[in-house]
Amino acid sequence: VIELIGGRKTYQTGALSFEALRGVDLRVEAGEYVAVIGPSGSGKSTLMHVLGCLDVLTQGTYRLTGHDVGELDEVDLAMVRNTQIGFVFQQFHLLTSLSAVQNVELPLAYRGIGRAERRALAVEALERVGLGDRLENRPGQLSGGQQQRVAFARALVGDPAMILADEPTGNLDSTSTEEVLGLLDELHAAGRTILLITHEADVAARAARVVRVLDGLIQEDAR
Amino acid sequence: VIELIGGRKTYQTGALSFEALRGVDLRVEAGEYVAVIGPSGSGKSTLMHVLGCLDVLTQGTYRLTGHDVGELDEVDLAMVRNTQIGFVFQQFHLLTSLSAVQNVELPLAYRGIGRAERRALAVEALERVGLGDRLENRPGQLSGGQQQRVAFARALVGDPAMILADEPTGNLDSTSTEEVLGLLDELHAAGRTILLITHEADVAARAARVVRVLDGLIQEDAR
Ligand SMILES: Nc1ncnc2c1ncn2[C@@H]1O[C@H](COP(=O)(O)OP(=O)(O)OP(=O)(O)O)[C@@H](O)[C@H]1O
Ligand SMILES: Nc1ncnc2c1ncn2[C@@H]1O[C@H](COP(=O)(O)OP(=O)(O)OP(=O)(O)O)[C@@H](O)[C@H]1O
Ligand SMILES: [Mg+2]
Ligand SMILES: [Mg+2]
Repeated sequence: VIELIGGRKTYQTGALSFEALRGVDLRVEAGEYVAVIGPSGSGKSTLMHVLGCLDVLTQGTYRLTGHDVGELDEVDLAMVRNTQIGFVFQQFHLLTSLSAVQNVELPLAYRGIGRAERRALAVEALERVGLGDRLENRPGQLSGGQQQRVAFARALVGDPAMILADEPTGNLDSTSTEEVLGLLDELHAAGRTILLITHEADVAARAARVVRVLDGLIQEDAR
Repeated sequence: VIELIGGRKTYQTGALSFEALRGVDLRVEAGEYVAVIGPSGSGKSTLMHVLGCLDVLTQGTYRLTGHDVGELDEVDLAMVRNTQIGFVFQQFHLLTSLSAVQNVELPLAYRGIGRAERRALAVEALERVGLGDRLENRPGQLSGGQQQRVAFARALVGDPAMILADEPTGNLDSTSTEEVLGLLDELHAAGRTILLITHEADVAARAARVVRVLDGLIQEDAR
């Protein structure tokens, strides 16, 4: 499902340029559960953004379910993102003026799903992460851990084929962490492809495969 | 230095009201190192915001170094916040249009410290957290862990008497976590008062005292 060949990503900050990915090769089969670990600043989020079609490579080839992502235009990319991929951002990126349930409905609204069905699916997703009693709270009226769980519910709600989760348990206590990891196990058992970035060794251990990133390169790929 | 008596905080969400703090009593002496733990949504950040003069109690008394915070006006509160307290927010709250070094200079600018001295102190604080080579990057050009370290450097730069840190290591790998905790140890050894919210048991173990919060109340206070 994922084929990345010689992936490079360079950022420009004024006159300086910084190569965050320096030639990454990665293949992931459909239904695999892969953890991505590595030091702060090593390129994990950059890699995820490329795999999630949120950012483009400076060089190299990326094929998602056989399609060359470099050939797709903005509209195609948005369709792929919206129907195939559920993304949990490291910084949540919730819309602050919308309530929790509205934030979770959003991916469904983009797909043109009707209001009543959208709401029912969003409520169910929030209940699965233990937030059935916070539906109308806006992100500023939720704790850090609750916001993270809303972001997680939003990634699951459309039942996408692939989940890309960037430190989904960074702000969570052990009980909420267990809930989130339990949901990922369920999705994996149902055949979804999962990539999970984490700093926590016990979280990485849940995956069947662990990819270690260092200074923009894959250093190790252990099954 | 901290005396909280019967602290209550109620949030209003439309017609619903939710009591996040339900009568908290807490005394902290100058120079103490206290960890605050508890489940997601239990009231830890709310407590910190009250202690940091960022939010006000609905009921109860809060005295900071002997002054009744409820009697202070907005200007006094800002002065107290800016000269006595360094705050590391759970969501970083960096200004996205400023560079890393400008974000760290900000607390010093509020105090009227000159440009050259401000810059030198800010550069030094960023070097202490391992970001001497990212001075001109804006928050959007930094990784999650790097942003968290900028937020940490901003809290330290004015050498405040009290540091309130809300999950300062949530997004950090083990090396950066060690760096940040090492800095907190140094500050504690230099007599600063430290309150640290964390979900990680090994991080809480660094403090001399651990306060456990549950449903808006202090459940346990272990030395
Ligand atoms: N502005 C607000 N309006 C309504 N409810 C709020 C508001 N801010 C916080 N809350 C509620 O108050 C409770 C306590 O929030 P707080 O942020 O203090 O939790 P926390 O212990 O820091 O949790 P976490 O570990 O998830 O960060 C939560 O249940 C939250 O939903
Ligand atoms: N827009 C940008 N402009 C310049 N440099 C950037 C930009 N975005 C990221 N970087 C740099 O690229 C490197 C990789 O960032 P990335 O966010 O992928 O790290 P990460 O492995 O996710 O780290 P963390 O564990 O701290 O989240 C970092 O050194 C960062 O400073
Ligand atoms: Mg990251
Ligand atoms: Mg919190």
